[in-house]
Parts: sequence; C-alpha cells; structure tokens
Amino acid sequence: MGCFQSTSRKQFPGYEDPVQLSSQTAFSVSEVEALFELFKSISSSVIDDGLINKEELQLALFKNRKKENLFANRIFDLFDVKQKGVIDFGDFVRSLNVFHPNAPQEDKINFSFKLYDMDGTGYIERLEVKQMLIALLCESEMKLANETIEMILDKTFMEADVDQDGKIDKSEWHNFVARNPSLLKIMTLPYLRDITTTFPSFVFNSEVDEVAT
Amino acid sequence: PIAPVTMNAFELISTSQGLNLSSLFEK
Repeated sequence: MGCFQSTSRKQFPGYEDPVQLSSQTAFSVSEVEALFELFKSISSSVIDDGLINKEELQLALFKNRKKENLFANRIFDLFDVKQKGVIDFGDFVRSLNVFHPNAPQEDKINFSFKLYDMDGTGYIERLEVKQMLIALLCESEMKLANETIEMILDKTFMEADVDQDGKIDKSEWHNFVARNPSLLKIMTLPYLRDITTTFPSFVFNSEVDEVAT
Repeated sequence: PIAPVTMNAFELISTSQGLNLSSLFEK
C-alpha cells in the first residue's frame, strides 16, 4: 500500500518508522501514521522542510503566525527534545504521547513541572509564575492590579510551597497536583483517541502492509 | 474582563490559549 509515496518521507529529517514509534508510545501504528498527516500539514505551513519551526507551531495553535506567546514558546522548547530549534517527527510523536489519555500520570506531572520551571533549575520559582501570570493577562486582555497578582501568588505559594522556601520543588508539585487534579487537565488531549478518524488520509499514504487499528 | 482571583496561579495560567494543544487538531 502507498508505494507511490515511499520516497517522499525522505524529505522529513528525523522521520522514524511508525512501527518503532508505536512500540515506544501509547499510539498504535495507524495512529502514528495519522499523526504524520498532522505533522506534514503543520511542518509545511510556513517552510516546507519537513520540520516544525516555532512560527509554524504558533500558527497551528493560534491560526496567526505573528502572535508570539510565552506558553507556546514553552511548549515548543519542550517538544524540541534535541534542542535543535526545530521539532522533527520523532520529537512530535514522543511529546504528544505524554498528552495521550493512556499516558502515565507521572509523565504528565513531570512534563507540567518542566513547563513551569522555565529556567530549568529544578524549581518553579515565584518570579517565573509571576511572569507567566503577566503573560496570561496580556494574552487574554484581562486586567489585574500588581497587588492582586501578588495576592494570588501568596495564596498559591502558601498552598504549594510546603517548606516555604519561596520555590516549588518536584515533590511539592506532585503533592499540589494531587490536591488540585484540575491542573493536569491541559496534559490530556482526548483528540488523540480519535486521531485516525480526524486524519483518515493516512490510509492512502501508509507504508505498513497491515494497518493495525 | 477581570481575572477570577479565587483561582490559584496555575489554574489561571492553564487557561492560556498557548497551552491549549487541542487547537492543533482543529482543521
């Protein structure tokens, strides 16, 4: 099946065998191939080089490539596993795997910790959270006085920073998330269960003889 | 709009569009 497509995948640096990617993730082979359809569409939206750059991810998230956003930048940096400034197909599948409904909760907690630990010190610091709150207010055009922001931070750190050293470590984050499970909602994408029906064209481009469901 | 101050900082942050990856799947 799909022999006429067989050379096109060479245009995708970092392309990995769907069977292998499936064996390392919660995705079936068909789901990995459906994700490739999504990857092709995002990675060709600005520069057709088989890789996703920051502008392309922003465009996919906001339908507007000029809208620079701190959180989209964080997602990009975490998906750019090899820190090459671009996301290849293997990075894309492995990163999305954390968002699969069946992915281990532990992986979701660790990913969310890294998301908020912007400078990678191993702690979520008050200043980082304040920067993110300010970015959110800018993005959503919500208005809050500085003292209100400080009040929210006081309350949050009072609850999360158990040893009150001004920063949240990984174990404090685990406990905080356990008490506030809604914080992990963004870490699960129900869409990933239906990826083969969202991108049915994968069937025509499949390089696998028997498409597993 | 005024942000709901009863939410903790992370609840507020997680409402960002930049963290809403479901938009990747919307054609």
